[in-house]
Amino acid sequence: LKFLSDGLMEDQLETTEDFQGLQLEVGAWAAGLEGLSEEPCGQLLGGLGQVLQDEHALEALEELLERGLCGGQVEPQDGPVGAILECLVLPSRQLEEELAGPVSYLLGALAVLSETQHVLLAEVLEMGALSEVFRLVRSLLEQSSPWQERRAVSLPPELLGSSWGAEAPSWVLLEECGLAPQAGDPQVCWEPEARCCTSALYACLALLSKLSPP
Amino acid sequence: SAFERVVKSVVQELDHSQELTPVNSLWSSAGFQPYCLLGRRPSSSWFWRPRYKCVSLSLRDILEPDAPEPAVEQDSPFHFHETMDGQLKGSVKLAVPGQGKISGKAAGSSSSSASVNVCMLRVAPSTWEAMRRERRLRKPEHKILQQLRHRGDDVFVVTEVLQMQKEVEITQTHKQEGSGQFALPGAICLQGKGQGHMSRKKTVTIPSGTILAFRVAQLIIDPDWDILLFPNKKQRTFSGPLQAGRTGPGSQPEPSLRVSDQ
Repeated sequence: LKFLSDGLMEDQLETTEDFQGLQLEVGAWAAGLEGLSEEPCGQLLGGLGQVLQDEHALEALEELLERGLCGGQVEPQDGPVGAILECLVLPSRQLEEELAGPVSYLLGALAVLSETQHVLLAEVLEMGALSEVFRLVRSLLEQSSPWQERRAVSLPPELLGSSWGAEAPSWVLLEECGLAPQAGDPQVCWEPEARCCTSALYACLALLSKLSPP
Repeated sequence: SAFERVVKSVVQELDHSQELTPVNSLWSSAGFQPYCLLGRRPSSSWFWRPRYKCVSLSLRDILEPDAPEPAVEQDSPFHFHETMDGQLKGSVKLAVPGQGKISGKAAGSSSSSASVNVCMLRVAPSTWEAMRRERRLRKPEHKILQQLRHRGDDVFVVTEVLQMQKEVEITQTHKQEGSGQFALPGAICLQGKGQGHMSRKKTVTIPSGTILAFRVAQLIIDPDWDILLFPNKKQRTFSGPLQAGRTGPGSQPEPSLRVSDQ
């Protein structure tokens, strides 16, 4: 019975590894952030924008959050890490799991991305272009789903902006996932090997968008 | 980064089955030597696995006696040379009703060249078997292992690496040119043109001995140690009551299947 149920789980894993499955998973985590009001959202987003540019701070935050989620008390911290943690702690200094869970999931997704991508995400946040980049990555993952085959995917021109090219943040974000964006006829050649990184990028953008003002 | 590009390129060429995990930074490369231990958090996603993290321990640090690790086997070296010279061209036209037009062209070229000597170092499967038979886990358990156990992380040992044989300097150049014009209608007609170019050069030196990619086996610690040369998604390193791993929103810890149960 154990082996049969394990086998069944493997089958389910295969069928959920497509865009619909990803949307469900990310949606489930993002739902945890729904109750947050505007002020802590802004504080979280501001702090995340800063730690994205500092790998050590990002690692420290991940570590402290992990410890907190294992039941430990969260000591007050300085800087952006402290600002983020203050949004997630209860008066008892224990983490509020419903909020800390999604943030920990976001940090897990960020850990799959490269340092270059972290800096670019911070740039995109600062430029206020999160929504366009999110919709671009969503469109790419949706069109290439179920992700097992190489194929050319056209990108919606309205999401590319006037500077679509090798220096554009969204271009580099995709390139760093192992994809090859093209300029002339805006498209990306989908590579099945890029699915983990692109899915993680999608999750990061989705959760950051959830924290952003509409 | 230039280092990541070289690693990706070499790994793609030498490892079609994608069994090797590329090292993502030159800085962390030293922590992926054969016999080094790596930690990994349980995944909170179906779609990606967390990265392996160096835990600053080698297998000798957790085993008795404190003897050096057995030597590793070395394959004959590969020579890898790649020159990339690419041209990129693009144009964009935007017309917003009632607001004007913007048009632009961009052309870019990038080039890079890499010539590297690499070799595979691996621990022979028979070595693992002998070590497992002859060496026991140190008591008390190493502090770092205790921490990993408490966090519910899994522990892996590096079994095979792709290593640089000679120091190499990689240079990447990127050139871009662009021009554009815009016209904004209204009471005052505004038109303009712009042109520019940019050149970027990046050089990185990768020292001899740098690990570019690695392969792992999973450690099983309960109560003594074992090794899974083909890690099983559902097998966990520690399966004691202290394990505190999380896998998803509202999820239960996965029941672990032990080798002896099979």
